[in-house]
Amino acid sequence: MAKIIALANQKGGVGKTTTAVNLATGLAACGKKVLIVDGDPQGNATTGFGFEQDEREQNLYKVLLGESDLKTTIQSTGIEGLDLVAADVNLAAAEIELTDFDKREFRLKNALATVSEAYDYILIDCPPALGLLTINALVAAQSVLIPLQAEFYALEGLTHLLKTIERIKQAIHPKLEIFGVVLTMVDRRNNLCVMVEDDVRAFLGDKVFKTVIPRNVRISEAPSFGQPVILYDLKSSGAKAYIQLAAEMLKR
Amino acid sequence: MAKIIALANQKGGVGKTTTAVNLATGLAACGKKVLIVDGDPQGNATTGFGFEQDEREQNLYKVLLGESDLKTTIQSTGIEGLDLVAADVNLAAAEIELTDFDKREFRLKNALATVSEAYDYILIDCPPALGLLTINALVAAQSVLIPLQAEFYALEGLTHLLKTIERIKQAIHPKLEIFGVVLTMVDRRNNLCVMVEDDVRAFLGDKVFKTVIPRNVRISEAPSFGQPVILYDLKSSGAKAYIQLAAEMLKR
Ligand SMILES: Nc1ncnc2c1ncn2[C@@H]1O[C@H](COP(=O)(O)OP(=O)(O)OP(=O)(O)O)[C@@H](O)[C@H]1O
Ligand SMILES: Nc1ncnc2c1ncn2[C@@H]1O[C@H](COP(=O)(O)OP(=O)(O)OP(=O)(O)O)[C@@H](O)[C@H]1O
Ligand SMILES: [Mg+2]
Ligand SMILES: [Mg+2]
Repeated sequence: MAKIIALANQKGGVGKTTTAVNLATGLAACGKKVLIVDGDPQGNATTGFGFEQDEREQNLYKVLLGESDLKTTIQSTGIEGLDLVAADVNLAAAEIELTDFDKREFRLKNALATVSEAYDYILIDCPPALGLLTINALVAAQSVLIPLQAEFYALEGLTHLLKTIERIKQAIHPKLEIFGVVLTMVDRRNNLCVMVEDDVRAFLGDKVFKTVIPRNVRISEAPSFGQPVILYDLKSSGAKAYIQLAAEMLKR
Repeated sequence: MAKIIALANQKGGVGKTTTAVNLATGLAACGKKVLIVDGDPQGNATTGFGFEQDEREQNLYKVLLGESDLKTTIQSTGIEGLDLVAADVNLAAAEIELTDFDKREFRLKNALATVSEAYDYILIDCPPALGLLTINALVAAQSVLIPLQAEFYALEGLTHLLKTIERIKQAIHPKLEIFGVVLTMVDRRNNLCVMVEDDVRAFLGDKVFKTVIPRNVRISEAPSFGQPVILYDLKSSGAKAYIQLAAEMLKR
């Protein structure tokens, strides 16, 4: 039975995709079998593993609409123990098309149930919104990992995200837990960043991972080579931080 | 007749709000009458001018649903010549509730028509998605300003955004133009950043503003004081860049 984790935060550009791609790679490097589901119509997680636009024929949109089985959409990333369900821009249409479906919030949950036995972890990358795609991911997941940029607007959004998670818990998914918060793009020379980190640790305590992800240019270069930073530059501070995060995650 | 400009990019965290808030302030500082419309349920532009959560009673959600007139929702920012229409989290519900409305894409356009005579510029901040809120902003606007972070994922999203703008032009708004692209969080010491800038200028030519916005910590500190960076720290590189952008904009 896989541990299914959604990476969600409606604030944009906080490191959801970067964390999904690199954490999945880190877990696979530790010998775990991992599936990463790209739940964002931007398809950045799919790009992050080097898939071209024409390699997304099989994708999540088709699964949610019932046109394909999840099993047939799973592709290998080429990294041992790490598979992917791709996303393409058509996935944006699912936000509107799913509104008429029965049990529309459970489409992804039901699809993932058919493959859950084959994996140790399933990570779902979410778009920067709290629409039906993110709700499908939150309902399918047992817990939520919240990547949080140490900036003011991102901190402001955290309370709103926590309220939304609470609402989903009460309405349709009582077992949804917060797996943790991971601080991203951290630059401790910057006062605002230190302040936000202190605030978040005071507010959420142990829910905040001890490992923080530093701002590191190698992380933002890696996607242009279609590789996770762990493969692109193993010695970088970014790669080391994500390996450490994977190790800390395995202890939980 | 106001010049109505939407600040749009479905990629998250690229500087849409920061550009809307600081450009609006720069234009007002040049003596223009400006209205900024916060079209994002996160309400970051509203926060950027220091409005607390309980000061958003009158907001865009009520206007789009027809519960309030736009005129009654306009608030002063306290900055000479600069008014705001606030957003609160309820605006997220408009994405779903508007689907049943007649001419749902034109709700914002029709509302802004009632106040357009009173302003020189109306800037609309968009959420990081291409849903009904962003479509309302694109239909209401005469042109689109695209804030673009000089990073790989953001560049990848640009072609998708340009296609969406083209589709809207053909379907419902033939006069929609691209006002320009402004590069944000630029750090010319970083090779990737220089590469992205070169690519975008080669691809879009004069559509790309000569002014670039540098990565500047004072920009990210300003929202925690509820002020645009131009007021928070006029001498900062970020403030100077936005004043220069406003001047370049006035020449177009
Ligand atoms: N630790 C880091 N150091 C430097 N750059 C980073 C880091 N983490 C992410 N980035 C870069 O910042 C940008 C935003 O990150 P990313 O796209 O992963 O965020 P996101 O939350 O998935 O965005 P969206 O809301 O659009 O889905 C990307 O260009 C990425 O390469
Ligand atoms: N030039 C800059 N230098 C440093 N920080 C910046 C700069 N521009 C924006 N920021 C910071 O980067 C973060 C993202 O910017 P902003 O929120 O304006 O982007 P956005 O595109 O509006 O995000 P969203 O997609 O969530 O609406 C914010 O915390 C902001 O303070
Ligand atoms: Mg992403
Ligand atoms: Mg914004």
